[in-house]
Amino acid sequence: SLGDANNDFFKINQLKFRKKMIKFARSRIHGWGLYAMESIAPDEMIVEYIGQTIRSLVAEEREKAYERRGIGSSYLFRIDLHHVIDATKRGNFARFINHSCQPNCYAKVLTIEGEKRIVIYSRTIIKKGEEITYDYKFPIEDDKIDCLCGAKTCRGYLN
Amino acid sequence: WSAFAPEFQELEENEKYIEKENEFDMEDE
Amino acid sequence: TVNVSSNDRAFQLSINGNSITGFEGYSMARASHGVSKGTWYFEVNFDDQPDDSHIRIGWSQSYASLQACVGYNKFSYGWRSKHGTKFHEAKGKKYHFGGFKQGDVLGCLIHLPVDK
Repeated sequence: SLGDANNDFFKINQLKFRKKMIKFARSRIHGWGLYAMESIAPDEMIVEYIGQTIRSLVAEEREKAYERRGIGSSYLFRIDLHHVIDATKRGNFARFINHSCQPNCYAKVLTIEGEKRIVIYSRTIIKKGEEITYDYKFPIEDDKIDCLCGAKTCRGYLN
Repeated sequence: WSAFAPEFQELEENEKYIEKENEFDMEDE
Repeated sequence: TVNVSSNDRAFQLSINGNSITGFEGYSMARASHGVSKGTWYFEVNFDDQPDDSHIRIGWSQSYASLQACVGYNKFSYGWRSKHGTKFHEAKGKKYHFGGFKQGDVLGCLIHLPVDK
C-alpha cells in the first residue's frame, strides 16, 4: 500500500501529463486566467504552482525591484517561513490562476522527497468552462490591491 | 505582465535559485 | 568566554565549537557576547573555502537579519574576502585592495564612544 507521501508523489507527477484539464484564456476577473476543460470532482490535484525557490529576504528584495519596474508582485508564493516560490520570470501557467474570495480551489504545500511543492486542488465540483480560482491569502498590508473577483462575499481587497 | 514577458522561461519543475555573491548588495565601488 | 553563539545564528549554518561552516547564500552567525562601549578587537582564522566562494566578517548589532550578510543594512559593518571591500547598508566601498582568502588571520576592531 502506497504511503500518503508516495501517493502524492505519483499523483503530482501525473499532473504533467494531464495538462488537458485546464486552458489559458481571457478572464472576467483580471487579464488572463485558467479554465476547466472538463468537470472536476472535489479534492482533485489540478496543477502544481511552479517557479524559482528563493529565500525570504531575496523575495523581499525582488518584490521591491518588481514594484519599481511596475511588474507587481503577485507571482510570489510563500511556501514556509524561510522560502518563497517566485513565478514572475520562470515558472508555469499556474501563475495565471486568479484570486477569488469565494474560490473553487485551494493551494496546499506538500513535502515530497524533502522538497516543498505547491499544488492547487479543487475544493468543490468545478464545471467545464468555469474559471479556476483560489484564495491567495495575501498578508494584510497598508497599500491595498483591489479585488476584482466579483464574488458575493468579496472582501474588497487582495491584501 | 508575465503573460507577455518575452524572456519568460517555462519550467517543468521548481528550480532552486543559486544566489550570487553580491545578492544583497545595492552598490559596489 | 566569548564563543560563536549557538542560537544567535542562521539555522542553516553548521556550528562546531567555534567554527562556522556555511554554504549556498550568505547568512550570519554572531558571537555569544556583544560590546556596547570602548574599543574591542577579535581575530579569526579563515580556515578553508571552496573555489569561487567568499565570506564576509565584521561587527553586527542584534537587529541585523541572520539571513543576510554582515553589512546588509544599517545595523552592521562587513568586510568582504572578494576585493577586500567594506560594506555598510549594502553599499560597498574600497577598503583593502586584493581582499583576503583561506589561511589568512582576520582581525576586526571596533571603537565605540565611551560616554554616549
